[in-house]
Amino acid sequence: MFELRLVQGSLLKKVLESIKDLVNDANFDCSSTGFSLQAMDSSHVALVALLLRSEGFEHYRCDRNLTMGMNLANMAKMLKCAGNDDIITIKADDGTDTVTFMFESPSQDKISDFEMKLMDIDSEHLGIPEAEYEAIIRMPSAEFARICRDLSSIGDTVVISVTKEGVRFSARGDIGAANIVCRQNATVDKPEDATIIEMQEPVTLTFALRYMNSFTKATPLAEQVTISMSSDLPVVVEYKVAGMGYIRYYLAPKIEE
Amino acid sequence: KRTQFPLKLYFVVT
Repeated sequence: MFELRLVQGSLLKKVLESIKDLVNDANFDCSSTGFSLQAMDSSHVALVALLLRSEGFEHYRCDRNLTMGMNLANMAKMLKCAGNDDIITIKADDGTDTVTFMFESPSQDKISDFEMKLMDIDSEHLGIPEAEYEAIIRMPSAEFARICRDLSSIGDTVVISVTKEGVRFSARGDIGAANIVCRQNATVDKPEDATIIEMQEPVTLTFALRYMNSFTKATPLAEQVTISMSSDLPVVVEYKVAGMGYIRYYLAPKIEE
Repeated sequence: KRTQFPLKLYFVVT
């Protein structure tokens, strides 16, 4: 028997909106530590890793480890039927091939049950080591989303360059070129407006903007985004899920042939 | 020309 109950159901709605465009079908892994997912996009150059820890749920029961294969577009369709203030319960009985989503209105006067068939998805799982990064940028997530959106109107790749001056986002295309430089700015009243750059080494990497724009779908989840970079390694773009865990996106850099 | 290599070249398949 697996059951989780999340009072702030809107978090789960936002999580699905954050991943459904990047990945079609994915396995949710349920264990005593929490509700997690790791999945790659169809070209296998981008990966999303989700972790929602069990202690973050109002109620969490997982009798034995369970993998639930779901079509994320269908799951998102069902979660769209939940109100932003609804309590969301997900449950699956052992040995059944369906999962139930239950939505309770705050005043408990409306209870909805949505049942979805599970799928068998064989996806390879990657071991991602916790690494030290040459540069880590923490900045307002809305700012990062705005930069990715603006630069994608200029070109299809972004060069992200971290130096002691700050972080520079550059793009070029048929109509011209653009450079956006963000400097370290820790002296702001609200911490979520700060831009903090930890740089061990200057690092410059090139990425496809369409993936970066897909990652920024997670912006509603967190005020800040963390971008971790090391030369010739995939970038990690991380959004915290308030008090529960995180969504981490990994993207392979574009390497000069 | 720039290429992106699949992530399994960077991370080990478990």
